[in-house]
Amino acid sequence: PASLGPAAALLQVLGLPEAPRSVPTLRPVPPVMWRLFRRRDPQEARVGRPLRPCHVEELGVAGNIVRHIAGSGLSSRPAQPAGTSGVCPEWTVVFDLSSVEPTERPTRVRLDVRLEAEREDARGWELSVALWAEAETRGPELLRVPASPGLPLRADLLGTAVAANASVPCTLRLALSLHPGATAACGRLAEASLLLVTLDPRLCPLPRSRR
Amino acid sequence: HMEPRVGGDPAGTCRTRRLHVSFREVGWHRWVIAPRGFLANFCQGTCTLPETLRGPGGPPALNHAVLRALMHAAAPTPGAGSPCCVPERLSPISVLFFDNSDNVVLRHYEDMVVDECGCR
Repeated sequence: PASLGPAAALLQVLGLPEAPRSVPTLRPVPPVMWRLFRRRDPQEARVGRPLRPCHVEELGVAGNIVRHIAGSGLSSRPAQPAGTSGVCPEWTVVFDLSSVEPTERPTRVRLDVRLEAEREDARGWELSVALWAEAETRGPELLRVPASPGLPLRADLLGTAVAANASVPCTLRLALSLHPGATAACGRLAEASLLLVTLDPRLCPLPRSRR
Repeated sequence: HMEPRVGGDPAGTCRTRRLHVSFREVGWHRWVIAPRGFLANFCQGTCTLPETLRGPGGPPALNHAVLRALMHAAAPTPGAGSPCCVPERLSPISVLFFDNSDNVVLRHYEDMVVDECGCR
């Protein structure tokens, strides 16, 4: 463990308020994070031109920290109101954002939803996203995104479920429902994750908003 | 892992020296996914004349550094001393790691690798 000494001082310089556990729960590194690392690491990228600091080129946004946050607490319940035709069971998924510092500003919040069995007939499907507010009340639908065959269902939540130019909440609890369209066959959600890009204004100047 | 220390011989002029930082050495290898380490380098060497004056192709010498080297050569006084050998050009690194919430995090850090040293 890092005691208050050089190691703790270096961790603080690296923006890590506390020493990570020496044995984290190991999990596979998502391919998107490997790809971003390889594009970003000067020794790996071997790109002739210098990379723009404080910018995630592959995602096209400003930022110096990218996090892949796995959803947890996945639970499903029948469609609400009961018997709503064309709507599959509703899922609730929770994201722990407590590791994000209050000073960090989100510049990209991308929800990736993977279904259990990839269905060729996923055309026409749509994913509806809503926020769970306090006291178990489900908020209105925030956005609805179409499914693209072969790709995980994706939704950009910045400006809807997550406010821009503000600190991210400690927890993000989403209600997801799948509208299968003409096929009327329901898929089952297998995994939900967030790709969160933030900018630490102490290390990077905030991009000026467009006039 | 560092180059062996430099004595006062001409090879000891101010320049970049290899310094490899191994995350395993500092005990971070369990939560740092990549890289395993990186070449941070450091600056060491004397800043006397004519080394303080740049050779062809290098960035222009800092006038103040030349002035100090001149004064030091003419009349070494304790305290003033010759210019210091410091980093002049640095480059960033990115680190991929697990944080305490088991998220996979990619962080970009500026000014982590010394590419070039100079007398200041």
